[in-house]
This record gives sequence, structure tokens and C-alpha cells, in this order.
Amino acid sequence: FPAEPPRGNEENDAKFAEEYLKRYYNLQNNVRQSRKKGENPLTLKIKEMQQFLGLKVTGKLDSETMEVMHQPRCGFVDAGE
Amino acid sequence: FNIFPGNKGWNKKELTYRILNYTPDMLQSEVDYAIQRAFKVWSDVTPLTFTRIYSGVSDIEISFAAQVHNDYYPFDGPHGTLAHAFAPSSGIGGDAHFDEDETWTSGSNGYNLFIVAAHEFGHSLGLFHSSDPSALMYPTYHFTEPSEFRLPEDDVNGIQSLYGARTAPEEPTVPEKPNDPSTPSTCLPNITFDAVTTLRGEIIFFKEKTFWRQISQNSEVEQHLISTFWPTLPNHIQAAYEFQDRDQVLAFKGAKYWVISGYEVTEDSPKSIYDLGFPRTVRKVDAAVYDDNSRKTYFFVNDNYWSYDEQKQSMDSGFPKKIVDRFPGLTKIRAAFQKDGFLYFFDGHHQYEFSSAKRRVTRLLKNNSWIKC
Repeated sequence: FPAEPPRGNEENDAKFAEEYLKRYYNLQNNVRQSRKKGENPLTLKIKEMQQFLGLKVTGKLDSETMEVMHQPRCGFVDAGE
Repeated sequence: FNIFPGNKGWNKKELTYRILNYTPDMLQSEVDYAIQRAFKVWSDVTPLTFTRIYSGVSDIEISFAAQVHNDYYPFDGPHGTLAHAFAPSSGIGGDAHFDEDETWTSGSNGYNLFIVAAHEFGHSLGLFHSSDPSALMYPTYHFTEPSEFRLPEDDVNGIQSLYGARTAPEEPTVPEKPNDPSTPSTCLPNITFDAVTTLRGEIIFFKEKTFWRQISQNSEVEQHLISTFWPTLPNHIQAAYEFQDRDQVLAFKGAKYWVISGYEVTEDSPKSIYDLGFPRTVRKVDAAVYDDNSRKTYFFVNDNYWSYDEQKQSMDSGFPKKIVDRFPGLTKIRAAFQKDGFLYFFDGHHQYEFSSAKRRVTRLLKNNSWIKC
């Protein structure tokens, strides 16, 4: 399988996931700076992604979620625009 | 399956396409063929027709481009995003763009253009991404041998919800009646099987919508429609194996499996193959067999195999491994079963008798050697 971006580093994973969720799940910019009450928008988007792709819904960047995020894919968004 | 909200697809059945440019990775004739076959995936199950034009503007414009390419959805270099396509509408609607930074191929090295194009044309026709991991419209890429590709049921249901079923009969491959003269015969020299399993002493050979049933070595083989025996089982079973201790046969198709307990499909079927411990990168199982000698179930996927412990009901650690490492002489296995202590493996038109004790192929047999012709 093709070479992939470096993994295993939490900071790298978080950045990669954020870009992935922006691109395919309409995650808005600067979510990590959000101070609104309620669940973190990044967590919500991770859950949305996990649910759509049939993964275990944890809201966390677990290894299975990261594995799917690194798979080559169609560029069309998974979430309705 | 999902369709684009508010988009009911094209309001005509005769669609045109045009190939604006070519990737240097493949011969032009290979690109033409991959694109043509990708459209055929959809025209086989709907009333849609696709006609290639060479000038003017077509409904579906096909191009290869890298990075920014005038549609606000720039490509991202090698890997990641491979291609994208737009829902039916005028202008850019229906158009399919392929990332030129990928390595395109008609084989399995790089990204197979036919597989990716078939997915993209699903978008061009109005299908959104599916959440069924075995569907063509699932977002991630997974290689399937083009000659073995069959449009999964989820995608058939999706596209037919927009355009209806094909009215003209498809090229017959398997007739509805198993006793029809055009039914594939097990005595054909080139017969291949989708899956093989034992079932309470019988041998079951799955092929498309039917299965052959060898009740005993001295009896004539019977042929039946799968739907007649097991209405809830899908056609085109891809793998199956019997685990006698539980009196069960597990039948696999895509990312799902069905449990036949005794002679009945259990009510909680189908289940997800990921519950067995497969990673999400696996989208289908080629073959499966329980080996009495090692007391393990082996699952075969491409050139790899997994070992499953039926007692612990979990995958053994350290897998997948290469098939050839455990089964010298074999690289791919399309169907398998065990009989009288030997494993029988099918690949293409060959059948191999394999001794687990000797760890080697002991005989090369004809595919239909079990059936009296």
C-alpha cells in the first residue's frame, strides 16, 4: 500500500484529522480554539465520521479511526453541504 | 445507500461522455476501456445508456488534472484524494476529475482506474457516499480484480431507486431456473466456483445465483437456486466454511456474513466481518476454511491469510501473513474446503489438494473433480 504520512504522534494525528474533517466533513476553521459550551466540534465531527464509516463511535482519534483516515479515497465530502 | 439531497438524477436516459485528456500512466486504449467498463457497471442494471462523443460538450466530461484545476476542489498530490465527481446538473454537473498526481493503472499496482471511475460515475449519476463498507460508493478505495467485479447490492438498490431497473434483459450469465439448458454446467472444463463448503457431510459449490449439492460421492449432483433454499442469503457468495462443532456454516459476501445453523439462516444475520476482527481495510473475504488439523479457521484475502481461533472467537495475533508462507505453492485462494483431512483450494481453473501435515500440495486436480460428469 502507498506510503502514508507519519503516524503515532498525537500532534501529527490531530492536525491530520482536523484537515481530513475540514475536507470531508465540513469542519469549520479554528475549532480547537472554540470556547463555546457543549461538546467540542472536533469531537462531534469525529463521531459523525465514525458513524458514517461504520466505525466504533468514540469521538476519539483511536487507531482504527486514524487507519481509515489514511486510506486513499474519493474527494467528495461525506457530509451534506 | 444515499442519494444527493434534492437531486433526483438525470431527467434523461441517454447520456453522453467525453474524455478530455489522458493520463500518461496508461495506454490511451486502456483508459478508454476502463472508462467504458465503468459506465457498463451502471448501464447493466439501469435503463441508462452512455455514448461517447469526441467534440462538443457532453453530460459527463472526464479529465485528469493535478492540484488546482478550476473547480474550487484542488487535488492534494499523491494519495489522499484520488478523484471526485459532481452530482447531475448542467455545466460542471456530472463531470469526473481524476488526480493526475496518482499512478493510474489497469492492474493492482497504483490505483485501478476502472474501480475509481465506476465509483465516480456513481456520483455523476446521483449517488452520494454509502455507509455500507462493501458498497462501491463507500468513500475509501479498495482494489478488486476488475474481472471479478460485481456491483454490490447496496449500489444496485441505490441506482435503481433513481432510474429503475434495466428493462432490456441483461446478457444472461445465470438463468433463473437451475434446470434451464443454459445453466452453467459443472462439467464445463472452465467452470470456477465462487465458494465451496461442506455442510453436514455434503459438499456445496456456490456459483452466482445457484449452488450445486454433492450429497455423497456416489450420488448425482443437484443444482438449486440459493434463494429457493435460503431466501435471506444473497447471490454471489464469495466465501463459506463449516464449523462442525457448532453445526454452522458461515457464508460471506462483501463486509457481511450470514450464519447457517443446521439448514436455517439465523435471524441475527447478516453480521459484520469486522466483528470477527478484520481491519477496516478488508472489504471482502475470498475464501475460508476450518482446518481440523490445526483447529483454526483460515480466511484468505488477496495474497494474505488470517488465522481465527473458534474457541476464543478471535483472530490470532500476528496476522495477516502471506498465503505462500503457510501454504507453499499457493499465492491466491478463491474457494476452499476440507475433506478427509486434506484441504482443497481453488484458484482460477485449478484445484489443489493440500496436506496440512506435510505442508505441501499433494495433488493438482480439475476444478470439477468432486462432481460426477
